[in-house]
Amino acid sequence: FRGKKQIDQELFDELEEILITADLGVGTTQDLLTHVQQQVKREALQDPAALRQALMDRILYYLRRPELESHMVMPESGPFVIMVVGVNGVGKTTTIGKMAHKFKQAGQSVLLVAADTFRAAAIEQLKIWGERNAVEVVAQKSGADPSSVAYDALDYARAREIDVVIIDTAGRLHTKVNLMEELKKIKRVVAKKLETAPHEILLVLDATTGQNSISQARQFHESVGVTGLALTKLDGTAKGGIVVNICHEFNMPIRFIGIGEKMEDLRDFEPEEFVKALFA
Amino acid sequence: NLTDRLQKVFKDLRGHGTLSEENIQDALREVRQALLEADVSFKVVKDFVKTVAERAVGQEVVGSLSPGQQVIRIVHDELVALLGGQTETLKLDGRQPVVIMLAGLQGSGKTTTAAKIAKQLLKKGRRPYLVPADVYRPAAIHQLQVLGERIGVPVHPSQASEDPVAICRAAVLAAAGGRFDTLLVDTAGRLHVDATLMEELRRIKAAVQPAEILFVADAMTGQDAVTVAEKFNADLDLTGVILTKMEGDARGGAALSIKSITNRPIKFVGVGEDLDALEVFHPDRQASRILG
Ligand SMILES: Nc1nc2c(ncn2[C@@H]2O[C@H](COP(=O)(O)OP(=O)(O)OP(=O)(O)O)[C@@H](O)[C@H]2O)c(=O)[nH]1
Ligand SMILES: Nc1nc2c(ncn2[C@@H]2O[C@H](COP(=O)(O)OP(=O)(O)OP(=O)(O)O)[C@@H](O)[C@H]2O)c(=O)[nH]1
Ligand SMILES: [Mg+2]
Ligand SMILES: [Mg+2]
Repeated sequence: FRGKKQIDQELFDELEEILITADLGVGTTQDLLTHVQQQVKREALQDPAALRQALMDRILYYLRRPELESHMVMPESGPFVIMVVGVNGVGKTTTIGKMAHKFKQAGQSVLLVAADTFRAAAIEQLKIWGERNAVEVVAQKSGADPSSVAYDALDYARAREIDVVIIDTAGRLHTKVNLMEELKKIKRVVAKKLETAPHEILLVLDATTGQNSISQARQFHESVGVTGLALTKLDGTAKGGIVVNICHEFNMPIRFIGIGEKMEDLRDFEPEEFVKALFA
Repeated sequence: NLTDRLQKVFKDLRGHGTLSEENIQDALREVRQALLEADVSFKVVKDFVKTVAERAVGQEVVGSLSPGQQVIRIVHDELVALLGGQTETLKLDGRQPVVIMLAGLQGSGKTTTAAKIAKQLLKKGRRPYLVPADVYRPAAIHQLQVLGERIGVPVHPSQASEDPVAICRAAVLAAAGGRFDTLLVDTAGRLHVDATLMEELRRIKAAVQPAEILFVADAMTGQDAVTVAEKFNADLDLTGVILTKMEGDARGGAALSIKSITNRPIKFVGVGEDLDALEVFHPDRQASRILG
């Protein structure tokens, strides 16, 4: 629609292609286009630029419903506990390394918890992120019970008056019932140790994933209750448009986006920037 | 599902008649929707639907099948044909040691898959050697060492301070004299748009001349699959594809996108985290899965 002179079917087809290739999904795309189509009729819009703006505004509306403006709030006392979850390879451990950097820069003390006791070298990987950030990592042996690592870590955090505790969990497909049960148990054990914890259950989604992210969000939410999202690998060519549907359906705020592999490559989610990038 | 949707489209078309341009339009719309929901890339869906239309129009409505079933049969057959007719295996009979190189985006499952292939080769009586050429990801070399130990396959000693190309060259030398007959090179995950790192892959290829360059991709990849696969193929001239994490509930339309754009065989699928979880790719099973 650059250089397009009128609002016609061809323009709508172009917009449909943009949204679908951005992974918004065919259903969400149809809802959005139907909505702006009605708007065009109602307001007798003529200018393609006005149509594009209407579409962007509608997507923004999906992304920032008032409930979505809930920020992570530090508790009155005791550590703020974040549990990081998601399927295999999406960037949980790396995102934790980046969050540690962000919290330290803000003057908070941070403790990392190596509760991925399953995957080869997962503990070592998190320890390196701990070293890079000069923050401690609580870990046990590979194969230990993840709940017991989390439990011990909270004792340690309370004793040391740590501000932020971030728990790394093993990647797991949301369809694996026993693994989702394990996650529920980690959450229960953490809550037993500290009544209000975990204060944040952060689901990490990979921007290159397609419609399956919806299934992931649904299942993780059903199992442990997701309170925030992180969307990684936006430095690639994938647009991550699937979050438009997820935010709309599940009311989950997007906390951060990952734009690279270094510890500085974490940004707060900016809805307007995100929507602009969908059309770039 | 698609069968039900197509039954609805054709509910007034029975017995004798032909599939016409008109009554096929709604059916094609349903097929298009199903494929997009399954994450097949937009352009691939467009071409696919066009092909199906050409094959469907003018067909007699055969007595034994409903028109909806007929369209499904055409779609299914076309999908199977596109996904790859016969099962393809690894090319292991060339000059020894054979080098198999794994490449792909971050987190797609390369390191785990390298170990899975090594384990299979060991079972087949070969002498595999794992080569950790990822010097960037924290504990990547350690990860491959742990996996190698687990399956009893030696891992080339490497440090994160070394150059990946040098590591690969040294590994080939270490395999000399028939000590190892198959090298599995695990490379660092990278973006197709990272020029420096894509150049590194080309340098590794030039240095060790792999018999197989396998693109390892996540089965749940969305629309971006076509862009990524096209670039990896353009830069490396892939010999095959491996789709991982297939035991989940992703429809796996990326399989069709990647196969269409690269025309390289999908050789294996990863179906779990344990090192036995590697299977041969079945086009017919994948076709049914994509159609939902
Ligand atoms: N380009 C890019 N790569 C990323 C980003 N976030 C993570 N990665 C990379 O993705 C790969 C996987 O990251 P991990 O942090 O190990 O992912 P994970 O979810 O902890 O993986 P598992 O624990 O095995 O489930 C690594 O190579 C990371 O460097 C990002 O925002 N951009
Ligand atoms: N469920 C499932 N998980 C898998 C499969 N293959 C690999 N994984 C997991 O996916 C995650 C990433 O695997 P890696 O082997 O570290 O991926 P990678 O491509 O080497 O990652 P980078 O080196 O960071 O690019 C790990 O948690 C693996 O256990 C599979 O077929 N199914
Ligand atoms: Mg991890
Ligand atoms: Mg790896």
